[in-house]
Parts: sequence; structure tokens; C-alpha cells
Amino acid sequence: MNIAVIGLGRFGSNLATSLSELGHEVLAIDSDERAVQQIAESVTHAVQADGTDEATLVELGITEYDLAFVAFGDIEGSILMTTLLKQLGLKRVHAKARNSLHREILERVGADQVVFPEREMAIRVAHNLAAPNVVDYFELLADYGIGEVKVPEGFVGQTLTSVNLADRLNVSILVIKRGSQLLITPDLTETLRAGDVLVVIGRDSAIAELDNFRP
Amino acid sequence: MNIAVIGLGRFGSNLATSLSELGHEVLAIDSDERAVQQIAESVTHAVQADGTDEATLVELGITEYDLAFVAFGDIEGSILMTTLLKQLGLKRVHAKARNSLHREILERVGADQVVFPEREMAIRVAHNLAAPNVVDYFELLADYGIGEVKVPEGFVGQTLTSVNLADRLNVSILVIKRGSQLLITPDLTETLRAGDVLVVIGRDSAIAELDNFRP
Ligand SMILES: Nc1ncnc2c1ncn2[C@@H]1O[C@H](COP(=O)(O)OP(=O)(O)OP(=O)(O)O)[C@@H](O)[C@H]1O
Ligand SMILES: Nc1ncnc2c1ncn2[C@@H]1O[C@H](COP(=O)(O)OP(=O)(O)OP(=O)(O)O)[C@@H](O)[C@H]1O
Repeated sequence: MNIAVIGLGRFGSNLATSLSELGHEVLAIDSDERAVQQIAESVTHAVQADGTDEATLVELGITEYDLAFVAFGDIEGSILMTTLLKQLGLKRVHAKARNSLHREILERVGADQVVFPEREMAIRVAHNLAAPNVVDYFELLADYGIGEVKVPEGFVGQTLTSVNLADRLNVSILVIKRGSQLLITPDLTETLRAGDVLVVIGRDSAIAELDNFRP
Repeated sequence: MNIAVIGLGRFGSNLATSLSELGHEVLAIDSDERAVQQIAESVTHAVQADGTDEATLVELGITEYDLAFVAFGDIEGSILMTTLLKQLGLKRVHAKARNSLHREILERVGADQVVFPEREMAIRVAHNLAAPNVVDYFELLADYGIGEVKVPEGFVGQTLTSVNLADRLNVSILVIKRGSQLLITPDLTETLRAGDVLVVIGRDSAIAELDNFRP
């Protein structure tokens, strides 16, 4: 895919680089020359330009792109640019928002998808802080998710049958991460080892409880 | 747990609120009165103060807290504060970083964990952009992860046995999300319905392929 990323702050620059690494053709735009120079080597094209200037956007051939991501925090600028891009006929315009009012306006002017990077990360970090052995967390429903939990010491050397998490905590083990190996939907006869990380699914409270579980 | 969050920008304010919702006692601090007022109703205590002023921190009793999260983007301020908190004896000090150099310094002055909210979110969004039917993505290993993928139209009405993703794409279905219901490690006889979201595990390339799969 051809993707344009406008605004190369912490979020935009990492997005442009990750998309390039996934094999997409990336046009990175920022009004700040320094931001453009820093990214020039990791993307297909890097250009200094003002994203809210219609004539410049047309000259850059932005209408040829499959998707544009408006990644700057300035509320007025991002709304202006999203409106312009939809008027120019781009099929998919995504944007990041600072708060829910900003998101509401972006959606009204035609944004196809809006993300809140800081908020979504804050929710994940809040889950991880609460339970030190929860390495990472991925929300599936409001109070239900997938957690990556370091195997509790008391479980090392035991089989999945004997730790019996399904009945004790109503948590299912989906994967055992053992270094760079993944044991997907492991057999109940599998024995847990020190250093294993369990990828489990369950209620948030049950995942947090697994964290301080002493069998 | 008692957790102090200093710096109530987009990330810090969402972190303080999420931690409060998870039932923790939260002290929220910011040097800007407006930020403090906005959060006052959703946390236990909200105080206007400068996080880099040692006398103020001691007066606030910050040493009584189990964990402090330094959530401001100002590099010098966050390094100063992290150093101070470790000198005052706090057991767990976490901080957010703007880039890898900032993270390196935070770790050297004693930060117990450092996150890059914008970078981590950018990686997730990059995976999601690449494949429109991939609703969300959670990295397990460098090129292997868990994806939430809207069920491809051609699969509706078919059983898991007949779509046979394991052999076709080397992707395993861990969960079927059906509205607010979760079918965990579903039976192979389960029939897929319109609107289902499949939580699958596999290589990044296989998850992206599932996105445009026409049986
Ligand atoms: N109209 C514009 N055209 C092009 N680039 C712009 C425009 N407005 C802002 N930018 C650029 O977007 C980048 C990010 O902007 P800003 O700092 O406002 O957002 P932010 O949300 O704080 O970023 P992040 O959180 O990703 O670091 C900056 O590099 C800035 O130069
Ligand atoms: N020394 C300090 N003591 C207390 N609060 C501070 C201090 N320095 C900055 N802050 C506050 O931290 C908050 C976030 O700061 P800043 O805008 O620098 O970070 P940011 O990384 O851009 O935030 P975000 O991306 O989370 O919106 C602001 O509300 C600011 O008032």
C-alpha cells in the first residue's frame, strides 16, 4: 500500500518507520525541516510541507495514496487537513485525537478512523502497573482481556492439569511463551518451567489475581 | 496499591483515571492548576505542585506510595524527578520516555520501568492500517502476534473445520468475539456468523493474509 503520514512527532515518526518496515511505500510530511531530515533514510519519500496547504498537497500527488494518516496534535490543523484530504477524494483518512471532542469533530468532517494513542496506552499501562508479573495486557471487552503473565514461582515444575487455572481462577492458558518459542493451545500434560510467560484470557480481576497466586 | 502519577498530560491524566477505576488509591500531581482541577473528581487526591521540588514531594508524603509514575515529556524535568524519587527511597519508579536516549538516562538514574507510549501505539496502528479487517493487534514476538480480525465474508455460515485456517494459513483461532460474548478456544464444529471477530494467533504475514482471504 501507499501511505502518507503527515506530522512526524513521537507518534507520526514511529508510525512512518513501522509502516516502511512492514513493506509499504511511505510518504512522510512535516512542516519542520529537522523532523523530515531525521526520517529521510527510513521511508520512501520525506518532504517538508504544510499539511493544511491545499495547493502543496495536490502538487505532492497525495490523491494517489491509498491512505493518509494525520498525526499532529494541533487540533485546528488536523481538522483542516482531514477536511481537505476528504474533499480531494482520498478513500481512507485516519487521524489521531487529543480528546473525545477532537475525535467527534474529526469524524464529522469525514475521518474514517480516529485513534487516541496516549489514552489507549495509558489503559494498558494501568493494567500492567497493578500487577507486576503482568508483562502486557490487551483489552478484548470492557473488563475482559488477554494478559501476558510471568509464571508464578509456585507453578514451576507442575503440569497445566495440576495448576488447573480454569477451575481455580476461571482463566484459560492460550499460549506458553518460552524464550522465542510459542506453544499455542498447549497440551494439559505440558510442564511449566522457570522463565515461562503465560498468555492467558480471563476477567481483568482474575488476571490480576494470577499475579499474586501462591498455590 | 497507592500510586502517585506526576504530569497530567494526555497520557498521565488517562493513566491516573484508569488506575482509579481499577480500585487503586491515586495521588495526581501537576504544576498546572487547570490540569489538577480537571482530574480532581476522578482520583483520590489531586494536588498542584512542581514534581522537581524535593521539599514539596516530602511534604506530600510521596515516600508512603508503593509506586510513582513520572509522566511528563520534559526530558530534564523527568530525569530530575526520577532521580529525586529514587533518592527518597521509593521502591518502584516508572517513567515515560520521548526517545531511546531519554530512556537510557532514566534507567541509569534508577527508573524501574520505562515506557514509550507513542512508539508502542504506533507499532500497533501500523499493523492495523496494513490490513483493514484487522481491528487490533498485539505483538508477542518480533514477527508473531495476536490479531483481532473481522470474519471474512466468505467464512460466514461455515464451521471452523471447513475453513481450516490451521492448515491453510498456519493461523489458530483462539477466541470468537460475538458481540459482548467470548467463545474461548471454540469447538471445531462452531459455525461462524456475520459480525464475528476472530482473535487469532500467527505470523504477522499470515494475519495480514487472513485479512484479504477469499476461500
Ligand atoms: N500543518 C502541519 N503540516 C505539517 N506538519 C505539521 C503541521 N502541524 C504540525 N506539524 C508537525 O507535526 C508534528 C507533531 O506535532 P505536535 O507536536 O503538535 O503533536 P503531538 O501530538 O504532540 O505529537 P506526538 O505526541 O506524536 O509527539 C511536529 O513535528 C510538527 O512539526
Ligand atoms: N516539573 C513538573 N511538575 C509537575 N507537573 C509537570 C512538570 N513538568 C511538566 N508537568 C506537567 O506534565 C504534563 C505533561 O507534560 P508535557 O506536555 O511536557 O508532556 P507530554 O509528553 O507532551 O504529555 P502527553 O503526551 O501525555 O500529552 C503537563 O500537564 C505539565 O503541566
